[in-house]
Amino acid sequence: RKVLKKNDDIAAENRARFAAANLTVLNLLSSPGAGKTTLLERTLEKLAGRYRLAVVEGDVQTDNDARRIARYNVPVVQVITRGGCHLEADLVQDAVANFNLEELDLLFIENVGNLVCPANYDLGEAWKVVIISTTEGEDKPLKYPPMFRVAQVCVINKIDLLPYVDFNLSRAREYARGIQPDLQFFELSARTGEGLDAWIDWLENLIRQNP
Amino acid sequence: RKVLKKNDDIAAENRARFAAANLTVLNLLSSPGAGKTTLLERTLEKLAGRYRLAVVEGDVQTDNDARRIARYNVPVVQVITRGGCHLEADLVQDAVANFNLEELDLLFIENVGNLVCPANYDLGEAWKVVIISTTEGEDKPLKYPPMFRVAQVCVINKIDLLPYVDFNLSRAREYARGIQPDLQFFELSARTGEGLDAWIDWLENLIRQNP
Ligand SMILES: Nc1nc2c(ncn2[C@@H]2O[C@H](COP(=O)(O)OP(=O)(O)OP(=O)(O)O)[C@@H](O)[C@H]2O)c(=O)[nH]1
Ligand SMILES: Nc1nc2c(ncn2[C@@H]2O[C@H](COP(=O)(O)OP(=O)(O)OP(=O)(O)O)[C@@H](O)[C@H]2O)c(=O)[nH]1
Ligand SMILES: [Mg+2]
Ligand SMILES: [Mg+2]
Ligand SMILES: [Zn+2]
Ligand SMILES: [Zn+2]
Repeated sequence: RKVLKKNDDIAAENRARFAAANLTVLNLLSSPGAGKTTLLERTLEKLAGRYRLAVVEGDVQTDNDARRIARYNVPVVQVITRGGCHLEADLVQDAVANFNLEELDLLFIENVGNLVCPANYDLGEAWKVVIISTTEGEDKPLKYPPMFRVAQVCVINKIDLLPYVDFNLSRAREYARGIQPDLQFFELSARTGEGLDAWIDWLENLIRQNP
Repeated sequence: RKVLKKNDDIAAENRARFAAANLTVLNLLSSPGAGKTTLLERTLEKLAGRYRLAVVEGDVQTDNDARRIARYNVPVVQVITRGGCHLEADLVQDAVANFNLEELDLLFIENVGNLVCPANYDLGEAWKVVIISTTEGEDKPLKYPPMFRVAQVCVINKIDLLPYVDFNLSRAREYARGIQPDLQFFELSARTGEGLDAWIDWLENLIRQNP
């Protein structure tokens, strides 16, 4: 389709721009409320003092998430899609024009909460991180496969709720690996901080690889 | 746009067909994993013995949900959208051709898990029921308003998890009412059954109004 072709062209421009600035970009994807913003908050608490981070927030309405992120004194831009169910590369291109990309170590893009459409729209990122929560059910990789197919990392969030839900961690990983065998997993709770260190270490590694 | 116009025409055909069969149809909408299928299971346990119910399941992939529903010995059809992020009226028109609509008291349509796009596609239903879970955050009505604007009923599910999440029931209702003042609420747990009776009573009332 023509729409995706145009998007891919702009995504390629973004990717070249990010490479020229030596900047690693992550696209955070999930269902609504899986914990993207909460995970970003925990991450900024740990890293914002030592590294130069920025965030692009994508939502149908409100700048609620950008306000939450702004509390951590990092540059943040809110993109309002006005009904659009996913971010596109041109929106990201406009948003990052607000940042001095050369000065940044990592850029996070929090996509619109939607486990379907955002999988089809390359934004120029280096990593697609899909976040699922233990409260959504372990079958999500089977039922919404395109998102897991395009992701490189899968964060399983809200592990503090495991005692109260029907969710089997190893089965969920198996289902996700069935869709994308190379997926790298992080199991954590953005609320309690359990399992967060491995995620933070991985991010620091990304920064070190792109000094 | 032309796509919505064509969809609205078929939805009108569906609606006329359902009215001729004296059949009340509900469209269940939510984020992935909010508990649509679980709520249907609890509902069928209570009502399938006394009334003639049927279900249309919509998913990107798998017939997992239809298999869960089939255990309750009600007619069920699985629609696979192959990547489509929402059901459309023509898919529903084809699916219900499998049922003897005159013989049914209630028809449930479980839409694809997506809090954005399904709001734009009329299927011919009488009621749009949006289900949010306490684990997604109380801000969903503000951040994904179109879905709440078109719904008549809002079910707040997973109230058994309230002690473990940041979710204020009255604030969530206030946010949703801010988008759609006439929303009718049910607060329940599809896992423990708490609050389910009011939902079941409401459904029985719908059946009685359409003998
Ligand atoms: N118990 C528990 N709750 C969590 C955890 N992470 C997030 N939450 C809660 O989940 C709800 C949604 O979290 P958000 O971070 O706003 O989710 P999001 O993915 O950014 O949501 P959208 O941007 O609206 O799609 C909030 O009530 C959080 O407090 C966790 O690890 N454990
Ligand atoms: N604790 C708790 N868990 C629930 C409740 N309702 C559903 N669940 C769990 O939530 C997960 C998802 O439930 P489903 O009914 O499959 O959700 P769904 O909305 O049909 O999901 P999709 O069709 O994939 O979009 C499962 O692990 C259920 O056991 C509830 O009231 N309380
Ligand atoms: Mg968020
Ligand atoms: Mg389901
Ligand atoms: Zn979409
Ligand atoms: Zn859609």
